[in-house]
Amino acid sequence: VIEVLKVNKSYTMGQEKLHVLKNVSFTVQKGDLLALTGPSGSGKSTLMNILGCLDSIDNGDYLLDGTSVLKRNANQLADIRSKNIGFVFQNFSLLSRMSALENVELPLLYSETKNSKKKAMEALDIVGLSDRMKHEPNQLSGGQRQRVAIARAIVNDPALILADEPTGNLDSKTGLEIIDLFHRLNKEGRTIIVVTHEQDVANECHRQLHMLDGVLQKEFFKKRK
Amino acid sequence: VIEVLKVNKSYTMGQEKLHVLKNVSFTVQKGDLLALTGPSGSGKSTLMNILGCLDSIDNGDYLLDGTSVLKRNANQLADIRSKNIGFVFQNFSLLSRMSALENVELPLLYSETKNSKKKAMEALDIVGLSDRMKHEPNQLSGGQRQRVAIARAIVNDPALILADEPTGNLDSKTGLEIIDLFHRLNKEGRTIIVVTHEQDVANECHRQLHMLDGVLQKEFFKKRK
Ligand SMILES: Nc1ncnc2c1ncn2[C@@H]1O[C@H](COP(=O)(O)OP(=O)(O)OP(=O)(O)O)[C@@H](O)[C@H]1O
Ligand SMILES: Nc1ncnc2c1ncn2[C@@H]1O[C@H](COP(=O)(O)OP(=O)(O)OP(=O)(O)O)[C@@H](O)[C@H]1O
Ligand SMILES: [Mg+2]
Ligand SMILES: [Mg+2]
Repeated sequence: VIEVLKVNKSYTMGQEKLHVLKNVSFTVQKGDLLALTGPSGSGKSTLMNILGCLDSIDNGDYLLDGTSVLKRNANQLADIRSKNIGFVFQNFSLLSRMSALENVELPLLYSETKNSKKKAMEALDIVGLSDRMKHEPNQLSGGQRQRVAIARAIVNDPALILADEPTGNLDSKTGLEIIDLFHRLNKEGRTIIVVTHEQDVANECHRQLHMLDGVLQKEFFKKRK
Repeated sequence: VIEVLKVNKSYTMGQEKLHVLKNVSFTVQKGDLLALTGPSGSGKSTLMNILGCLDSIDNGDYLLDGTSVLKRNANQLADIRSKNIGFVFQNFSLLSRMSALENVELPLLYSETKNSKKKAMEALDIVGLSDRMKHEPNQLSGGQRQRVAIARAIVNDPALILADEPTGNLDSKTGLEIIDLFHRLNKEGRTIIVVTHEQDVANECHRQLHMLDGVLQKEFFKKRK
C-alpha cells in the first residue's frame, strides 16, 4: 500500500526555486491499477521518482507498506527497489553497451535470482522482442527500446510497477498489447501506476489521478473493471 | 521536392542481415504535409534518417530538389542539413551540458545566422518554454525536452521539416499546439513529414503513408485541408 502525505518537492537552480509538487496526498491500495495524467511539466515524473524511492522529498511523508521511507537508509531503499518495485523510465534508461537481453537480466543479477537468463528471455518474449535479444539499444527502434525497458521492469515479478509513459513510442496495436500485459499483471495482484497522456490508456485503469501544475486534482472515481 | 526511388536499406549484425527498407518509392511535393505511420520497428525512423541526409542507402536513389544525394559529398550534405532541413529526433538528441537556449541556438551558429540568440528565444517561446530557457536537458521534463528539440528544428526556417514522433511525450493539449505550429509553418510553404503513431495527428495531415515491415503500403489519399 502506498500513502503519500502532503508531499512537497522543489528544485533549486541558482537563484530560482521551482515548487514542483505542492502538498500532494493520496493513497493506493494493493492491487490498484491507477493512471496518473496531466500536462507536460506538471510534475508526474517527479512524483513517480519519489514513489520509486529514487528521489527525496522536501517535506511531508511517503509510507510504503506502512513504513516511512524517511526512516530507511540508502541500502534499504536500494533493496526495496530491486526486490519489490519495477520502474519503467520515461527515457528508458537502458545501458548502451549491453544487449537487450543483458539489460533485462540486470535486475535479476542484483537480486541474485536463479535462472536469470531464462527469465529475461521470457520477459522479452512477452513484449514481442524475442528476435531482438542480441541488439544493443542503438540497434533498436524507439518503441523497441521502450519495450526492453518494460521487460526489465517486470522481470523480477515486482509487487509494485511504476510505468512512466510506457506507450509514448508505440503504435496503437503494440500499445494495447502492453496495456493487456499490465492488466494481466494487475489481475495477479500487482499494484500498477501508469503515467500516461493517452486518454484511452487512462480509461483502461481503475482510478485516475490528474495533476495540474504540481497540484493533485480531486479524484474522478471510476468503477472497477 | 523529394523523390524516393526503390530504396533498400539493411543493417548487418554479425551473421544476421536485417532488411529494413524494401523497395520504398514515393514522391513529396513542395508544401506537402505528410504523415508516416506504421507499427513499432517497421522502418519509419530509418526512412526519416535517409530523408534527412543522415544515413546512407544500399541501393535505389533519393533525389532532393532534383539532385541525387548519391552525387553529393559529405560537406554538401552537411550544408543541406544545416540550411534546408529541420530534424526533430525521436530521442530528442539534445546536448546535455548546454541550456535549452544554447541547444536551440546551435543550428544558427553553424549557419552563421545573425541575431541567433533572439531567434532561439522566439522559437522557445513558440513551443511554450520561455520560462525554461536556462534549464539543461536533465532539468526538464520529457515533454519539455521534446519541445526544445522541436524549437531547434524550426529555428533556422528550414524549407523541409522532418519530425520523428514529435508528440510522443506530450499531453493532448500541448500536442495539439505543436500540430497547430506545423500547420502554420506548412501554410508558409514549408514541406513537413511527421512520423506519428497517434491517428489524430495523422488525420491532421494532407497525406498519409503507412509502413508495414519495411514495405510502404498503397497510399490512402486524403482531401487537402
Ligand atoms: N543500428 C541498427 N542495427 C540493427 N538493426 C537496427 C538498427 N537500427 C534499427 N534496427 C532495426 O531496424 C528496424 C527498424 O527500425 P526503425 O527505428 O526504423 O523503426 P521505427 O518504425 O522507427 O520504430 P518505432 O516506431 O518503434 O520508433 C527495427 O526492427 C530495428 O530493430
Ligand atoms: N532537475 C531539475 N531541475 C530543475 N527543474 C526541474 C528538474 N527536473 C524537472 N524540473 C522541472 O519540474 C517540472 C516537472 O517536471 P516533471 O518531469 O515531473 O514533469 P512531467 O509531468 O513528467 O512532464 P512530461 O509529461 O513532459 O514528462 C518541469 O517544469 C521541469 O522543468
Ligand atoms: Mg515526465
Ligand atoms: Mg522510430
